[in-house]
Amino acid sequence: FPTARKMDPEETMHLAQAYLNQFYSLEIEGSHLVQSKNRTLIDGKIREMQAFFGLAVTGQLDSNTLAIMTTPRCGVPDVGQ
Amino acid sequence: YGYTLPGWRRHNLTYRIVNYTPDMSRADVDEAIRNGLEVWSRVTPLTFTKTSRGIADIMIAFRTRVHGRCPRYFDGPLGVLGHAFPPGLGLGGDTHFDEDENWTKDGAGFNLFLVAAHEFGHALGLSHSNDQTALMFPNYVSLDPNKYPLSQDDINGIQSIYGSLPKASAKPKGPTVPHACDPDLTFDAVTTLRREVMFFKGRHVWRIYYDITDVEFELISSFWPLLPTDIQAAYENPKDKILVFKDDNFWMIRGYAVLPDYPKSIHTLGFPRHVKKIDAAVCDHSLRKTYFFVGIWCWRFDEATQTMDKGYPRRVVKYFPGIGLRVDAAFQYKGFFYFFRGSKQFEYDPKAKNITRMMKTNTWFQC
Repeated sequence: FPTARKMDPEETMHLAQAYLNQFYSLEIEGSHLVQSKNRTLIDGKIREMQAFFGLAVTGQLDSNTLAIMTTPRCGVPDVGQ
Repeated sequence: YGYTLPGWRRHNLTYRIVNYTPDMSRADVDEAIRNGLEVWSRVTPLTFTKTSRGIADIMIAFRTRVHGRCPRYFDGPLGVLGHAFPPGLGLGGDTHFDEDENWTKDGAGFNLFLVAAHEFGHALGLSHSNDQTALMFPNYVSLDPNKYPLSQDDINGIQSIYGSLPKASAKPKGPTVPHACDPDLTFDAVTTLRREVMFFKGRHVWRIYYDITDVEFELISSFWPLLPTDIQAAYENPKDKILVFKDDNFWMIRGYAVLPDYPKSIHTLGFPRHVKKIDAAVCDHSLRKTYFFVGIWCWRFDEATQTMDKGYPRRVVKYFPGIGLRVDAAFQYKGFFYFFRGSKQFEYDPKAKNITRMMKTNTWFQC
């Protein structure tokens, strides 16, 4: 993951989607959805991840959530192996 | 914690290290992997046997990016450090580490023992825990690798799949946690360690410091996960190391790290084959001679030449008059020897060659 340097919103969303794909099976569940529904799914996955890590469950990519997403970790998914 | 069932049906599992990272010596990788598995065998009926060829239950490899038939990939430095697959045939149990990381034993980089212990949790059937103190928490946390890394959450999780230790080797009947002020307290072994004195009993150890009164009480495994419980003797040698004995094996420890290539046989110290275990050991630092107590006999070992002195063993009752036939534990402190037998303790002046005080074993605990 890119280090904690300042990222622009698009880059942030790209990082978050890669993280949620890998550890919260976003891609598998969202591949058939239209754009608007996909956005809802992403918010839901962000909430799921925030709840798992004990963060404030906002559905938003706040700094705490991004900090967790850029921490070295295990490659096994957190949900639905 | 989370887990996937049914886990491994057999409890005696095999593992194979398919390749090695260039970041560490092979011996250090072997030790990190062995210790990472030992973390789980300590609290379950599981046993792990290393094989060096063919297919093992847990195949361990260092890989990068997209690798072989593995459905997951690595992402270069940082990010994902490793992954493993739940119990099963083929890929089941296999464990991969990202070779693009800097693997280490005790320095900068990612501690291989800690990451391996986590990944083996997956290889045994655990999934991630959201308990931030758990080893199975997804993110890397650089814990003290000398402390036993499992939290109660991890232990509850793995024992949900495999149960706890088999009854036979479970804790002995009666009180499982010894009490410092028990008037009948006996010790397995006692040793100094730099400015501390450590009193071993079963799975636990009390620590006191020369110049402060409070007493710490810990699990032996929280310092040295590799040491067995119920050790039988221990002493500090003149080279800032302690030797710990159980049955016909001994371990050498520097600070809080068990040195690699241990345990070794006590017969490498010069004991004859008929000696199967050591009851107690104490080093006289003024003479650089170590006394080993074996039943009613006392051997003397020259720390400088690393050989047994001639003319030994001698009978304890003659060589250390007054302390009786046998010794449970012993240590040296400010020039005196302290011998423990049953719930009694004898302070002995090696120069005057006589007992100067008799006390209860736990006088050191401010009871």
